[in-house]
Amino acid sequence: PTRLIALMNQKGGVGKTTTTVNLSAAFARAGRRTLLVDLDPQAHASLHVGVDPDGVESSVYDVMLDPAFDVRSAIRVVSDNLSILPAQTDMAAAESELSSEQDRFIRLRRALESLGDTYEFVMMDCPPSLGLLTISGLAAAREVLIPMQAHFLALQGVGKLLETVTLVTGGINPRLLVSGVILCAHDPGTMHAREVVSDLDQFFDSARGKQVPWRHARVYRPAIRRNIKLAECPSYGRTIFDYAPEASGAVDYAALAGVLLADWDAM
Amino acid sequence: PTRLIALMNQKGGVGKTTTTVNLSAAFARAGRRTLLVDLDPQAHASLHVGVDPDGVESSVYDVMLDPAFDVRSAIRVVSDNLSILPAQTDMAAAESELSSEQDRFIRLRRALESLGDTYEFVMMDCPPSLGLLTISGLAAAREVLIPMQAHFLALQGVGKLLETVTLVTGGINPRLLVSGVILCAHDPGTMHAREVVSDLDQFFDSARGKQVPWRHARVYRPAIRRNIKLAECPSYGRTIFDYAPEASGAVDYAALAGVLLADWDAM
Ligand SMILES: Nc1ncnc2c1ncn2[C@@H]1O[C@H](COP(=O)(O)OP(=O)(O)OP(=O)(O)O)[C@@H](O)[C@H]1O
Ligand SMILES: Nc1ncnc2c1ncn2[C@@H]1O[C@H](COP(=O)(O)OP(=O)(O)OP(=O)(O)O)[C@@H](O)[C@H]1O
Ligand SMILES: [Mg+2]
Ligand SMILES: [Mg+2]
Repeated sequence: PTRLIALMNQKGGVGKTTTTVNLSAAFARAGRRTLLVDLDPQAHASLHVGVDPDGVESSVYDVMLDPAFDVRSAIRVVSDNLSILPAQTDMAAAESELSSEQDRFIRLRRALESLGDTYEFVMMDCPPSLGLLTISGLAAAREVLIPMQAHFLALQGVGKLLETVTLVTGGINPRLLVSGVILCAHDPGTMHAREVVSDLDQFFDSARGKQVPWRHARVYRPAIRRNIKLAECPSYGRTIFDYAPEASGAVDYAALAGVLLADWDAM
Repeated sequence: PTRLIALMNQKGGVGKTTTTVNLSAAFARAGRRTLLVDLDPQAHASLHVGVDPDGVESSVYDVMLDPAFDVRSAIRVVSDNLSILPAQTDMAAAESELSSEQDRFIRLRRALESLGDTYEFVMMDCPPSLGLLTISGLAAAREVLIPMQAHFLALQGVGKLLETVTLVTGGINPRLLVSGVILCAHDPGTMHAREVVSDLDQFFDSARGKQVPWRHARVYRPAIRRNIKLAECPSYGRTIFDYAPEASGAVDYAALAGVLLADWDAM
């Protein structure tokens, strides 16, 4: 059965796109058919794999605008086992255009359900907001991964994020679960990062056995260390594995992908 | 005459708050009376100087809601020469609450004008969006500083940012100028950062003599190097100068403040 995963954090610049793209590439390289879904009008995931969001004929935008649209016509192959449902820059307008459509939050879900088991993993890159596109991702997902940085100010946003997930589980997607946090651009040597991670570990420990969507969540290891190669490869339209396969960014994302796959395969 | 500066970038997590707070502190330490204005419902600038945004009785929110509000009653002293007009978490609602008020974009401007020459510098920390609060900051400002990181994906947002500034100069604030870009969390040693900076330098050079609000803009030196101390000090409610005055973060923000003051004093 397809695993539908939303990578979400309303804070900007925390590593959502870098994580969605490189984990997807890692799954694909492990032989697992993966669909990358770019839900961000900034279209960074699309750019990251060499797709020009101003040049696409069809995209997530068509899925949002037209319930009758055949999503397969918008999906493009990136490489072996990796395809993308790209974004389109105009889709920033979707929120206001669809504001009176009753079913707007579940159009993405229906479109992805129509794909059945075509893909083993569907990885949805959310924009830095809590609007229609992110909620559509949460409505379509079975699990949420939260990319974030181990900084004090980053912790401030986690409460609001989990509140939003709770709203979704209370309504349109009761079975949604938060699988955990992925630490991005991590400075492993600093006291500050260790303190923030320790706070997060304790927070999740204390949620065990409670009726909250993060009751099974944890901070994933390994953290993804800061590595300039990860910031460079989008400018070449390539993932870290094509661009710099020996860099720490490739090592860390491959290791993290292995941990996720092992978890999922064990279920 | 008061210098009114908006620190703006719709991309999240690029260094707006860290820059607004630490430059303001540097100006204050140079003996220049400075008002820090927190326009972000996340209230990170307020947190950064030890103000609890859920504990404030009055804030920017009151300025936005009530044209008759006396802004002085919301301003709090932080330290010598440094005061803050704090944010309040509820003000995320301002956008929809004020959507039919004709004068909503200039309420902040009027309030700051009512302060006359009380402060030499007014430094406005904008949220990561292009909504009411950011536009209010741009409407109130005479200059714009753009904190950003020298990464490929960061360049993608600059066009939209300048487009927004142009909309404002075409309407509610014709004399607004972009002074320049501040490079944050900079990795000085990497080829990638150098290439991005070089792109920015060329972009601004080619704007000289054109009728655009960034015709006098440049990339400021020094860049602010990545320094974990800058990420730590908000958790203590202190600026870098109180927390770690010998750290590179303090050195860089002091040097950049010196460059800005020299520029401004020379005019
Ligand atoms: N581990 C890392 N090491 C170095 N740079 C990184 C790392 N992870 C991400 N970056 C860089 O940090 C910036 C922000 O990352 P990214 O775009 O993935 O975040 P995001 O959460 O998707 O941002 P947005 O909210 O704008 O969608 C990018 O320039 C990216 O290349
Ligand atoms: N030079 C630096 N070195 C290390 N960490 C930094 C540096 N500048 C900023 N940071 C950290 O990076 C994160 C983002 O910075 P900051 O909050 O200033 O960005 P912002 O643009 O104001 O974000 P937002 O869009 O959420 O308002 C914070 O955790 C901050 O502490
Ligand atoms: Mg992104
Ligand atoms: Mg900020």
